[in-house]
Amino acid sequence: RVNPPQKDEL
Amino acid sequence: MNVFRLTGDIAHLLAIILLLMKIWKTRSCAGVSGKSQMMFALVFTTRYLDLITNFISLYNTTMKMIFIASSYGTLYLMFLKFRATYDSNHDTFRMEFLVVPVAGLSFLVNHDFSPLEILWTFSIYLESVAILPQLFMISKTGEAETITSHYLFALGSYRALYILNWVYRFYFEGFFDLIAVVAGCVQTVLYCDFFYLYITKVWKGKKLTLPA
Repeated sequence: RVNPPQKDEL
Repeated sequence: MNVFRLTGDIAHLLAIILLLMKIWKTRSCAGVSGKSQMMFALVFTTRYLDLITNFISLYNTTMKMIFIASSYGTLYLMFLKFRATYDSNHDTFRMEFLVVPVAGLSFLVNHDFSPLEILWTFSIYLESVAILPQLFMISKTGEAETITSHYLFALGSYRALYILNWVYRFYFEGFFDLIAVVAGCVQTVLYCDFFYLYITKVWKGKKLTLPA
């Protein structure tokens, strides 16, 4: 699976 | 960070402050959907589980704590302190019709089948529909207090600004999260008729009333 996009948003 | 996301976060914070002010100053939560507020608290709880484990920035951590604290503070005011003013007769949307499908979908469509990722996906999907009980309640009562309409305008604007943030990040950072974008568009579209009423009425100094 493609890495999940980074979670830097609220 | 970009101007769209920053103003979006500020609009979100403003919405939460407006709601707390409304309940605290009028000492009443009339016209506010407790079900929507419960779902918002669930959204923050399931989305910010990485608050301790994954430090991103002081801003990120601070805002997450403010959002979690204020959402549970709102629940406290609504269901404990000013419980007598909670209008349960008009807050009748069936939450299970939202939570169950959203939970199912978050297991089926996600970026990674891991607990944190599925909970994050659940929170993104839930947030997109969490306002429905509130909009449904306004349609039942046929009106909303002006400060409640300002709350909804700020809350709806926050995710609309996030859509601009995603456009910006796609072109300038190559960042793209399909789940967040699709859910964010659904969430913003749900506010469209409210936005129309708000802009055509409240901006003209009238009270927000739904056509009978």
